[in-house]
Amino acid sequence: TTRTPTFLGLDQNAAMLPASDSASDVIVGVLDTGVWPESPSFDDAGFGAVPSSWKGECEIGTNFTKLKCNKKLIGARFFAKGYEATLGPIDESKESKSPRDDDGHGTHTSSTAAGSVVSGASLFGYAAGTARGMAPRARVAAYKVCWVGGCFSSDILAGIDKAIEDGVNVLSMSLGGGMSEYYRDSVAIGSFAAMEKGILVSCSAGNAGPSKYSLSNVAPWITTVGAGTLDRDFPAIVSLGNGKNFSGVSLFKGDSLPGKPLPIVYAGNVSNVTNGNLCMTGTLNPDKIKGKIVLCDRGINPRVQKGSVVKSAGGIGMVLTNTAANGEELVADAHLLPATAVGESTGDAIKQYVFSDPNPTATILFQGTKVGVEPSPVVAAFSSRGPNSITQQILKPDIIAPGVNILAGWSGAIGPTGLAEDGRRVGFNIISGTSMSCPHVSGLAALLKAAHPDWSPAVIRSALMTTAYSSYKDGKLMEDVATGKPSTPFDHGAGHVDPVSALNPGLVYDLLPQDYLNFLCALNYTSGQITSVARRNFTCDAQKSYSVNDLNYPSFSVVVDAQMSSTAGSGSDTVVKHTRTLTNVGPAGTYKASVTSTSDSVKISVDPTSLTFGQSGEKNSYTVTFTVTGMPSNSNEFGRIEWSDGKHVVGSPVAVSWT
Amino acid sequence: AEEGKRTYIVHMAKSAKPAEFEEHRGWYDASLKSVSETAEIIYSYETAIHGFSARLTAAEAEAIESTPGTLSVLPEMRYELH
Repeated sequence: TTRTPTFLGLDQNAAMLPASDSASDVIVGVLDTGVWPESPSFDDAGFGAVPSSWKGECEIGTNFTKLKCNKKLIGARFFAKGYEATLGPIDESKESKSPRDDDGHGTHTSSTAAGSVVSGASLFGYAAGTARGMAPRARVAAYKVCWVGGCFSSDILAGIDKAIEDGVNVLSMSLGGGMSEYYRDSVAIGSFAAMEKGILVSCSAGNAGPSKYSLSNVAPWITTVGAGTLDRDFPAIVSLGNGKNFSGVSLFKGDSLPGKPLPIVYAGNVSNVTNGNLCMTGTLNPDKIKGKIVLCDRGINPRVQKGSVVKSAGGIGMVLTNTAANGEELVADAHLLPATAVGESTGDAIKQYVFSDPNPTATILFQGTKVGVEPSPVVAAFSSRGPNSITQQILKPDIIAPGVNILAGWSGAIGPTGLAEDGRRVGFNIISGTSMSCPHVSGLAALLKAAHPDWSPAVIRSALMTTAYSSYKDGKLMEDVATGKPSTPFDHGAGHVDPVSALNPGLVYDLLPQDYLNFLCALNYTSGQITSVARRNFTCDAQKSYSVNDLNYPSFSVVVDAQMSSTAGSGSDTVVKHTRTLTNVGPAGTYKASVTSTSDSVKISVDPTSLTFGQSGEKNSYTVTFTVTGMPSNSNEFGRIEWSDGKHVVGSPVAVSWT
Repeated sequence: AEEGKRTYIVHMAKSAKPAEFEEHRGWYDASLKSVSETAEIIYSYETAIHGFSARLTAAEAEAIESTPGTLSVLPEMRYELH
């Protein structure tokens, strides 16, 4: 990626990052649509021998030989038996029955996590710069489990199975499906086995935001990653005939519009179908849009397809406007015709002009790449939101990372829009999603693993979470683009990842497989359900009291029964206690606790308020007491608990929910 | 024969493997054959889970669920890229 290494502070702090030897011992496995091995992001110049522990392979298949792997791309496998069992044999004229990535998504995610350094990267000149993965010295292993018809759980499990056996250190999965109990969710089950082997599993949170309870991949042994923006934009201004200008974004490259105002029409007025406003295939009347700019509403069909529909119907340009579902979030696309995307309020203003002026005109001015956009990051509207629908006492997402307009490697088999009619081929593409934020965290986890080989997956996640930030340098709270208001821990989890601070977190919250088994006991799982997840006989101790609240998680989610607690202002309080254990991974020191709460309805106290740590590895426990007054059902309040020795700040978000 | 079949992931209790089977794969095969003469293992899993995947009818899936050593039989799920 370009820009994100700087945005995350990696470029400015290169001296703090692990040396080449240790960094190149770390292996990132990516379960996705495969890999385009010819991408310069997988150039192995300067890499030494493949780690001796590696047991993976470079599997052969359609247009893929063993020679496609090298010292950077050290493994490539494909898993299609489950897919073929359901949908029939793969049509090799349409997709490669091999690790080759015909889609682009897998090449994008794997190069984001651990791509080599590539100078002169850009998409049509946009986002130009030196591209690299978050862990450029780490090795990559690609596991193709997703095909044209989707990603099947039998194939995903087979991919995880092999990745564990092969010896990856980090597993990156930018996919998800449904919301199932952990013992029914193949990604959760496979990830448990990986975690037990010391593999950090990073998964995307999903793109179902800003709706509440929209997260996927919420098992506590998975690191769940939401998406935020960068400080980069691709402005393309809509200039109307009435003299007003409006901001939009675009990645269009090609012949610009004529240097004069052009007629602009609303798609809903030039179609004979009820949903003509959406610019769906075959819905626009060519006689009414020829030579004009068409204003289309976002929704239902892909954004870039709308541009293609306008172009094929004779339109000369497109303005794509968000509706209430997307608000003001702008996602840039490499459209096939001059086009720009605008927010809902801008779209409404343009519509008002188009509807009121007898001869409305417009033009689009493409302004290239702009950096230094503030505020940034902001939480992406599409990023899935908590609360956690499976176990509300575990706060998810864990963290956010860059996931909007990310440039990274791309497949040579498909154009940047992914449309069949897009004959362009690019080495890098700019796309958005929690799929893009997940591999950022995967690569950063690889960096931490290289710097601290003895750290467990839970410790690595803790370091990333407790050092994350949720306010800007000026002290203002991080924004949510969906609302324009401050985001909450249900939107950003612990906050935005800060990898340089994560290298030296001071204290961490560790978790062992046994802790997760106790967690499953607290969920009242049957022994069969626990065995399905943990692959071993485990019986919960009937004499022992298990509590979800005591899982040593780096964040706090307090759930209060609104029926049990008093109604607002009427008297008695609910008291909830959580216990945590901190482990020192830094110098000796005394840490003091501080708490904040957004509401008088939630009082937070920590006991003890001071913890002294001697040598590295020393542990200390504390108890947090949440005293909560009555609030109506579905209310939420938030807070934060911090431990600091003056140099390190070990922060944990708090969410309180009345259910 | 494929009509009415779908893919299931069969979770097995590793420790329940009868001694007569040297390898788990042989036990999985025998379990599958006990409910279906035609079904074949798609994948045999070693590390992510203990068990296998296979195409089964709903009745066969129900039958294998009650076979000794079977923990659960989960229908295939389709995931999507984010």
